[in-house]
Amino acid sequence: FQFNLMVIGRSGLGKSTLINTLFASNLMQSSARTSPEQPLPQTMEIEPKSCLIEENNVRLELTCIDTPGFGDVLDNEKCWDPIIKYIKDQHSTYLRSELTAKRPLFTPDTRVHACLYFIQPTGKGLRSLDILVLRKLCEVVNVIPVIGKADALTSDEKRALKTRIREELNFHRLRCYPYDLETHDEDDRKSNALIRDMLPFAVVGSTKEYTVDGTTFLGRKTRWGTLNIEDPEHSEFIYLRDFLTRTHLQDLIDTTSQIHYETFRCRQLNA
Amino acid sequence: FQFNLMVIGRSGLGKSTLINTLFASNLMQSSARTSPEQPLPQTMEIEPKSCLIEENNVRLELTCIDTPGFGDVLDNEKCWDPIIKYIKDQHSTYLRSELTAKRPLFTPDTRVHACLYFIQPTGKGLRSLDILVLRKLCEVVNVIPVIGKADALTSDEKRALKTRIREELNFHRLRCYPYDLETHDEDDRKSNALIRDMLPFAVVGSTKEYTVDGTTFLGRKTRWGTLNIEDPEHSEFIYLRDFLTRTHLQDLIDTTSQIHYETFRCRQLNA
Ligand SMILES: Nc1nc2c(ncn2[C@@H]2O[C@H](COP(=O)(O)OP(=O)(O)O)[C@@H](O)[C@H]2O)c(=O)[nH]1
Ligand SMILES: Nc1nc2c(ncn2[C@@H]2O[C@H](COP(=O)(O)OP(=O)(O)O)[C@@H](O)[C@H]2O)c(=O)[nH]1
Repeated sequence: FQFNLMVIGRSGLGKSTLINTLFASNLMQSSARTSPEQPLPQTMEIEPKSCLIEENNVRLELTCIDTPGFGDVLDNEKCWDPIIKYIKDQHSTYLRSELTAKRPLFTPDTRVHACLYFIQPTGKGLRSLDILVLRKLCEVVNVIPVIGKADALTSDEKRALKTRIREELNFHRLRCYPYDLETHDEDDRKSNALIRDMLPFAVVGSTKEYTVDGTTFLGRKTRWGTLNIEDPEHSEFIYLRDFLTRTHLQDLIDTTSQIHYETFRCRQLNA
Repeated sequence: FQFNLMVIGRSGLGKSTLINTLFASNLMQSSARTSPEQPLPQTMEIEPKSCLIEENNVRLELTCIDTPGFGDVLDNEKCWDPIIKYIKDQHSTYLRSELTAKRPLFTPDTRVHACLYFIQPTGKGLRSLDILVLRKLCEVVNVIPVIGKADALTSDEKRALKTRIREELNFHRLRCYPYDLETHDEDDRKSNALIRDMLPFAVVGSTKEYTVDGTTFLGRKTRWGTLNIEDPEHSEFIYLRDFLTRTHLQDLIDTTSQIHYETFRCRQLNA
């Protein structure tokens, strides 16, 4: 099993913390500069990092693709070009190995199966940069919108922001995962509608443990109370975890190869 | 008494909420677009809004200058130019009325006495845009750095971020308010050093009231506890309020006219 997950969003939105919490590993190091002398990021890089995970007796080779510096430079015109190029390059590597005469038995799959796009919890919806980048991403990869650091929102603000973002995704015709196909029956359509109602996932991540009233859990300790990331009232973390590692893992891989890769392959062979 | 306060920072950092809480009024309307159809801000505007405030038997004519759209457009090169131009224009209006032969008894003062600069609570310190804008602002106005929405930080993260920002302000030689003058004695220097140790103020604002255990207070209700903005453990709001409306109000006005305005005047008359 090979699963490749790309993570995109401004620095400081809790991306590395969330990935390390989701896959209970130390896969992503936070991209923080540790001292003022270090120069600020002038360009964006693309850094894949891999590790092996055992989840319910399934061996999963996970690769996380981080994009440090995204949206943090002064002029963000065309900052999405290197990301789209990376995704297309993986498709063309796969295509090349598919077309070679003497094909290896097992083709390594580096295609990006899902992309977590982090939205700021400011309560103001999508920014102009978000809309432009999402427009490009939705054409080439399965995009899953996520609100980072959702503990900065009260229950009402969270509900209002999720509705607002769903409206904006519809208005700008940004087609996120899951897709409705002609081959889908009534049940498939219903389960897709349920997922769409949960998007964007408002998550809180943490790698620190706290013990309150005898129960130990991962959370964040504030001066007015301690938050438990696995409590669905506090954070939609467990919904995102189940979605990514259990219920939709296989479908994300299949959709990538049946929809995104086939569209790419058609265009290349017709060109 | 005339006091002009400029507020700069990306949208959604809680600027309007904080100003309305500081001055117990509805002075600033949040710049949120209410529906997806409304266009995203393409440029930054500068909007002064005035109101009359009674604080401890002193009538204060307060003007708040908002900068909706700051840092939210795609290409932020030179986005600070309109702000610096606005500040200098107020100085030159004041200079012109000072130089006219028949001077009115009372010259209206629209010079900017203080500028609250909002930093994002991401834990990553100053971004490249922050450093460039602060460099320009510190030359023409009293700048007071503030961390917005500080409830997104735990106590340790808050302490680490404040230290980190102070280090970066020193490293980039950004001179915020208060200034050390030759005329100052030992006591003045000590009181300035105390203020510098409190900068940046990590504040949480709110205009909603909650009642917990019989006491009513302004706060934010989360699923794991209710925060009281006037509790110094939860938010440095009361320190910023005392600093701005009581202890340093007069000094901010004096420093503007003795340092920033005189520097401007000298340059203009020598030019
Ligand atoms: N309030 C809040 N802070 C978080 C959360 N997740 C991480 N953090 C803190 O935010 C800071 C930056 O997180 P990091 O994961 O490095 O962000 P990244 O730059 O997006 O990878 C760290 O100090 C974390 O402790 C969260 O869900 N809520
Ligand atoms: N977590 C948190 N949210 C806040 C705070 N102050 C305001 N908000 C919320 O953030 C949203 C945007 O605030 P607003 O004042 O309009 O931000 P502005 O665009 O910077 O003026 C609103 O939904 C507020 O309820 C705060 O201190 N902490």
